[in-house]
Amino acid sequence: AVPLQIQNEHLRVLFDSDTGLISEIQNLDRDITLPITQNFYWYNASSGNGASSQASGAYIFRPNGSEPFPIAKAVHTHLVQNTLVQEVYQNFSSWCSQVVRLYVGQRFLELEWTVGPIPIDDNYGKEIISHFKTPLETGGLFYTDANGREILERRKDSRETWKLNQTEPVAGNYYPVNSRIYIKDKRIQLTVLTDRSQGGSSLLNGSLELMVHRRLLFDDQRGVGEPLLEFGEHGKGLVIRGRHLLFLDNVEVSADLHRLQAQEEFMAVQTVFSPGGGSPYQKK
Amino acid sequence: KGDSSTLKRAMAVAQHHDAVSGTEKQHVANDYARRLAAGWDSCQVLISNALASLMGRKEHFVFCNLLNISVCPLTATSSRFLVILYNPLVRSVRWNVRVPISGLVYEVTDPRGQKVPSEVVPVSNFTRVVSRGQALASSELIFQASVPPLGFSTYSVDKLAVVRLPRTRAQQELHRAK
Repeated sequence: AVPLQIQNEHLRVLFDSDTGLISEIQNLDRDITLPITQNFYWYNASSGNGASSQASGAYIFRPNGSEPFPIAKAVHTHLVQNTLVQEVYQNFSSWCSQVVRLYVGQRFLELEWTVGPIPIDDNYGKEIISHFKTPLETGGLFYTDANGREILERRKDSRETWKLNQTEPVAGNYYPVNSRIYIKDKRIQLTVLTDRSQGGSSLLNGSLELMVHRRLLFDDQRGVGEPLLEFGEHGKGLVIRGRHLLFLDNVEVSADLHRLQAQEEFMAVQTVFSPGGGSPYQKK
Repeated sequence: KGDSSTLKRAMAVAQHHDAVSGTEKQHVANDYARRLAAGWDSCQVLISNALASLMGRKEHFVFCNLLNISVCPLTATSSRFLVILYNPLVRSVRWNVRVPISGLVYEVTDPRGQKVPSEVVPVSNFTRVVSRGQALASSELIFQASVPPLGFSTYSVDKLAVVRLPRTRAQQELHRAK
């Protein structure tokens, strides 16, 4: 009955005792508490409909509805608690899992997800998202980066320089996320650093989503001539492992955190091993 | 001879053709992967040469490309190895190192010969599945390393023998009772 939790000097993360999903993040330094639910969902890829024959494909993201389906409503969890690292393993399905990780001294929460091979036995193409739901009053605004440089403000169902006739309620609000996406209210900012370029959006107030993987059954007729089936080396579709880094802090200081951490992620330390016992070496 | 131009060319081709977005036929995607792998192979020689020059020692450097799924034959099978960390940033960083291993107790020492706190955690079942039997490691060794700006740190890792301690009097009593 006691909720699962992990904690270091800066952050405390609570998990719902019924679902096993993240339920709250606390920034202990600033006394910020944010109820948050994170889960994986899938959009059913469109094969074309009455409005348009356009299918979702490699070039085109076009779900056939606005409501994504949860991969699991509750997950199996497993806690590993040590001094240097604390981890909660979440098993969403046979093809989707996540490790929620906090290292000692770390100011961000690490989510390491493993997704795939995406099953297509049911003849539905699937576009998998990681979704964050918070009570932040974001007013339809969210922020994405442009190649890690300028952060651009995005407004739902709107474009800055022309009057938009929104015909795709999901895809029409998706933007490229090269390195980070965030939402904020007047006081609190939730930032997610990605480890690769992904599509992302905020379709509801206080929500944030990132597409992590997709597998499709139809070609989008843009020249490839093949659906995005991703057979991979074993003919069953690709397994993708990636990381999202979550920062929860004041609006004023968030940039200091995510910009420095992004440098460490994108100019990462190179790890090399050696059995040792080498010989002296001189340039000349 | 190390050479980064092969990887430069492969990256240029990939970026020009949006290779990573999947907007190509499967056999073309396979070719992009082959080009990138060949590029990284020759870059590894370049990095090895650069590290040898910086360290003043020529080592047999091993690059474990599948560390994210806990696959590294060298560290999983060796009782002693070095972890060399190069930091390309102009400020020092603390880096959480995760190394696939197969033992229970290890000792990690920093470049000054001081012991560093470390922990061993088991490899998850999911990682075992996705590594498709490539993982020789049963666990991962975790420690925090410090790497100087535009420089490197070398940490040495030693596998320690697990000493079976004699039973205490209480344990003997318990054993006898069982």
